[in-house]
Amino acid sequence: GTGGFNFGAYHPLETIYSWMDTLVAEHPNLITKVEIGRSYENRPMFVLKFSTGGNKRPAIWIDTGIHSREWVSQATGVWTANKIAADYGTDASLTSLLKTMDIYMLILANPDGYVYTHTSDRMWRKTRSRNPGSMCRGVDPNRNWDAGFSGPGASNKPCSDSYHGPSAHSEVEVKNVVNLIKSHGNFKSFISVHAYSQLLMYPYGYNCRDVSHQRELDSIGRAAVQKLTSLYGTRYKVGSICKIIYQASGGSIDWSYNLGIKYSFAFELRDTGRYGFILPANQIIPTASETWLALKHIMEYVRDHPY
Amino acid sequence: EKVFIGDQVIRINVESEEQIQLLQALEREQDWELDFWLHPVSTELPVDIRVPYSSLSAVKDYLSAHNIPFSVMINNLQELLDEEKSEMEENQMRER
Repeated sequence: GTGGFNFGAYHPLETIYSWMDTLVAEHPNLITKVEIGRSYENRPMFVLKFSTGGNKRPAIWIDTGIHSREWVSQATGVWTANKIAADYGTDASLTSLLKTMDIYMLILANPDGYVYTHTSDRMWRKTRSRNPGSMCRGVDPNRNWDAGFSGPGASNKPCSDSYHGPSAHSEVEVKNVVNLIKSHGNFKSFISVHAYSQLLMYPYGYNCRDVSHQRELDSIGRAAVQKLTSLYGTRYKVGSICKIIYQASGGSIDWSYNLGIKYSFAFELRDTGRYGFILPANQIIPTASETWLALKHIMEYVRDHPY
Repeated sequence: EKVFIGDQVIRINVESEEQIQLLQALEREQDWELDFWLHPVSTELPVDIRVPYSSLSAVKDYLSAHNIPFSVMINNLQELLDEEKSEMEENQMRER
């Protein structure tokens, strides 16, 4: 069973994928593992679908690890999936949420990049696609979405870590998610988890204009962060991507918001100020635990504010 | 496998817009093969730069010449990565 799995450790892709199978086997009435497509190097991309039945019910999307070197993000994804499975049936709020909504979790949103950080370059961020005419591989998967694509804050140089790619959704890893979200058609929230800067952000990134739901998203974000901070005192900033970081075009939550998924957020998880992307494994569970409080707050809000 | 022996990660708590522009100029400097983990965007967020060993003195000279205070967040990245890897291997053995 998953009891022997160490959630306070980093794991290679194979271990995470086999753990998924044990989790699904332990919760057959709640979780299914869905292959949403293959990566550039032909690895399966698995979504864990948490559902208590029904078809295409209102759903919440959570992805982790789209930038492969941000290891605490994928590890938080693993912990969070287990938390949802463990608390369903005992936590009244989560149980009621899953009575009316589904949760889709893509833990390894950039499987090729993740494997590459384990085998070849721990600092790899992008996908592993080949760029015709360039020695440099990979596209920044969070500059490849069709939202202000190839605008400011993304690079047109294949060797850049923020290369936007030849065209929007050119990366199969992005395209797989786009296809699923569009064909489902009933996602109400899209949450993407990155590391590290301790930020909770909402659209836009590709321009600095306020979205029409800015006030609501901001208040949700601030309330969620208050809960996150209550656990270990980790301080977060809240705001639109453009205003609290920089203008960055082609981002996933700008695309999801423009598609009509109102409750679109991006997390940048903790930074202890000493390790950056190399956050020690003993920080995984504290990071995941505090993040869960914010995630749960957002999901409860989405449940209570259908649209 | 790529190694980062002697690479350091420098943290700069930016104090002015002028420093941001100087760091953005540094970011455009291709030769030093700098890897910005956190980009120079505002005085409210730190800037983290992984500096290859071969560029350390040049980058530190640049920062000192422009009176930009910095601290070394990671003194030797490869040592930290080696620790990370050995911890994973121990964990996998334990799980097996």
